[in-house]
Amino acid sequence: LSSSQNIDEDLLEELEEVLVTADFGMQTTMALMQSLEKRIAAGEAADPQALRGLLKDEIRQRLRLEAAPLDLERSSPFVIMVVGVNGVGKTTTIGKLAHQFVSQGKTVLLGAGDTFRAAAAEQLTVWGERAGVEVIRQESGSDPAAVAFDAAKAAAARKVDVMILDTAGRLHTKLNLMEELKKIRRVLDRELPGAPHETLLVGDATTGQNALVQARFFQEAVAVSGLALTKLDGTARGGMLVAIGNELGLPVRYVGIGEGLEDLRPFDPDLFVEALFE
Amino acid sequence: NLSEKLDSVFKKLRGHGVLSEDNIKQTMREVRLALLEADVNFRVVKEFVATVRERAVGKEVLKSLNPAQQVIKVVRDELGRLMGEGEENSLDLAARPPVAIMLCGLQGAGKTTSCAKLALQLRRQKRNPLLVPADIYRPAAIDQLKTLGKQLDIAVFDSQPDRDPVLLCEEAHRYAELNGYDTLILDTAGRLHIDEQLMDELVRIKASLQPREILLVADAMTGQDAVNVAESFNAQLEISGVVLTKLDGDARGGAALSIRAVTGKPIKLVGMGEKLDALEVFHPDRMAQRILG
Ligand SMILES: Nc1nc2c(ncn2[C@@H]2O[C@H](COP(=O)(O)OP(=O)(O)OP(=O)(O)O)[C@@H](O)[C@H]2O)c(=O)[nH]1
Ligand SMILES: Nc1nc2c(ncn2[C@@H]2O[C@H](COP(=O)(O)OP(=O)(O)OP(=O)(O)O)[C@@H](O)[C@H]2O)c(=O)[nH]1
Ligand SMILES: [Mg+2]
Ligand SMILES: [Mg+2]
Repeated sequence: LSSSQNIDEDLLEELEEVLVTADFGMQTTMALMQSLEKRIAAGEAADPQALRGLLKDEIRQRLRLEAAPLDLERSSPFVIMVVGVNGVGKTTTIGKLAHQFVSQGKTVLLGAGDTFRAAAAEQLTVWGERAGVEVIRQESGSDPAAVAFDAAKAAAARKVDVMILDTAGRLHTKLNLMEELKKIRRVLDRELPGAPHETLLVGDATTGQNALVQARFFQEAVAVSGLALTKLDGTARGGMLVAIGNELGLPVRYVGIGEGLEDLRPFDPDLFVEALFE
Repeated sequence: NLSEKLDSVFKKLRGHGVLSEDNIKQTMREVRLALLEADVNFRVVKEFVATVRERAVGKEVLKSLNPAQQVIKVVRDELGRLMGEGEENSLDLAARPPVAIMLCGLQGAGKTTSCAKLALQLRRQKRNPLLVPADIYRPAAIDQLKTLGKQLDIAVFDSQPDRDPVLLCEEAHRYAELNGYDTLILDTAGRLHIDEQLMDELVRIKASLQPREILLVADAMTGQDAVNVAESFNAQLEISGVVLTKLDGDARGGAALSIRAVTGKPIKLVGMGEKLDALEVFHPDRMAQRILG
């Protein structure tokens, strides 16, 4: 950031650029800049350093969430349904979650609910092997609701602690596919009342302002209860989390920081805000 | 939308002659906002607005177009030009067979799916393509391409995950020569542009196979990071073109302008769905319209 001695137009434009290029989106950027200018006018910031502190504070407020981990004890089996658009990292995140839960002493079962995409079940099966957990699957092309049913049934019968259901990537604009997701959710609830206990929306840190649109649609369709943001090991900053947090108040559970089994971290809002300004 | 916003800026101006500095200032603010809301990169927008402002200032307000429409026209023309209107953007396959096409890009962009779609398109053009799985890292990546090949009845080289990707591509090339395949479609693993080892792998595949086309596959919903990715891939590989995927969604697609601005390379193909026939030619004017919103 600017080495200017006082707060001037250049510094403000610089801050605006930091926010925009971190994918905060225009709505949030403009709101933040307005709040900042009010606070400057009220004499709250004497120098660039103080201004940066104010900005971080404003961002944290909009992020309005503490780290919000899952409480797996809430239900047994605890069912997690993983959803999101194509290619964001759902299947990989499930592999990482399975590994994490196993290392916490939990028994885990996976459901290969993507029966559409080529080799989707095979991909999840490999992750199951890596994490040391079983995968419930059916033939490619079968009804994903049938796999959901099987996985829920098996989870109950085997008294596992956690069942994680993978679903096919789908654009939120495809209404028939969003209906399919609702059906899967109903099947889970019917078989295990209260399931899914977590509907985890996975988002990609490289996505721009469409991330908010995705979150709105998925939230509306299947009552998303948590977010995971992947690919934060790249150069994208994932700033849209702030807009999503501000508008939908969804807790961010995890961040993905790589392609390996261990590359999952609980979301840390302070680290996230610090990284935005690196 | 932008057209309506500019209309309101110009409400009082109809039939008044030259666009003034002040109208221009306001309209440029609206144009800048529209582009940033479309995910176009911050710096790319800065340069674009500077160019458009220069073109718009002093322009005679035509009797046939109201001032808002005049500015829109300048913006749309410049946007279309930047997107590659009138530029050649067909695939360059004019080389002694087997010609190699290498697809690369970030994780999850749609490379594997696009390879299969491309193979189908080429076969419909009476070519004889061989799909080459060169992703040995992602679980079941080779299976994925083999499954797609089977669905299309298109040959897939029998890659195994314990082989080096460069060697796999070389073996596939020899196999293609011996068996009369005229086009090699190389599906590489998703990777970060900042991963030196993996970027070097692409450099080595390029050196060995000398692909006629090196296509950067990019997701249409990519935000500001698009410039970093495109700049890096282009600098390290000298890409020949871009495939923009998932355009069947509702992302405005500003990443397309960012990528064009930093690489100057043509967007050759667009992915319009998950089905294997959902690969289309890129239309610069349609993209310009979409970005403007
Ligand atoms: N660098 C990086 N890559 C990731 C991360 N998470 C997932 N990926 C990669 O992103 C790509 C897509 O991951 P998948 O798990 O197949 O994504 P998906 O959402 O299940 O995809 P679909 O089922 O096709 O919609 C793979 O190459 C993963 O290795 C991450 O945190 N960092
Ligand atoms: N809606 C839509 N989905 C697409 C399009 N292209 C690819 N996909 C989907 O995006 C997801 C990722 O596609 P892949 O082909 O596996 O992507 P990739 O780049 O090979 O991924 P990695 O190898 O892990 O880097 C899959 O669910 C595809 O079906 C498209 O044009 N539209
Ligand atoms: Mg998946
Ligand atoms: Mg792939």
